[in-house]
Amino acid sequence: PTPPYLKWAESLHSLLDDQDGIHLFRKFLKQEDCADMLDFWFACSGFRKLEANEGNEEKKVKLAKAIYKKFILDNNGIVSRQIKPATKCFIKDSLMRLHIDPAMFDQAQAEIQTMMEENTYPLFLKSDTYLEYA
Amino acid sequence: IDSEDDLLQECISSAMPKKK
Repeated sequence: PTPPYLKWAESLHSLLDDQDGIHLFRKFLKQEDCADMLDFWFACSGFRKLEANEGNEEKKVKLAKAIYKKFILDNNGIVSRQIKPATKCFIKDSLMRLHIDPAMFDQAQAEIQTMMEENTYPLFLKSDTYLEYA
Repeated sequence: IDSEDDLLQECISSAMPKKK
């Protein structure tokens, strides 16, 4: 069977589908001071997965606000800098109207994913962190 | 009440793949 670390080199998704892969990628991102990008990506996925039952509404609002506050509000943060102004406006607007939708972070997540695919992921595959592990 | 950080951590963990 193909060792996991070779699978990680196939695509970002194969890397993010493996606990050890995530752990190593996060370690690398931390060294580069951009682990928030990965946390944000998973926070968006987790938010989308929240069940739409009653009683969860309050939790959703709280969580959406927490994600916004931690990753988007500070314009100098690594995540915020990679997200388009229009996307940030859309999220802020949704929050202010309390229009909480499971897909409200999808566009922002896609923008961060593109950034990882084009930048940090290829760098990771060439990094000492990955090569030493492999 | 849950702190925002706990809520975020729980959300992030829920999206991670389970151990195979």
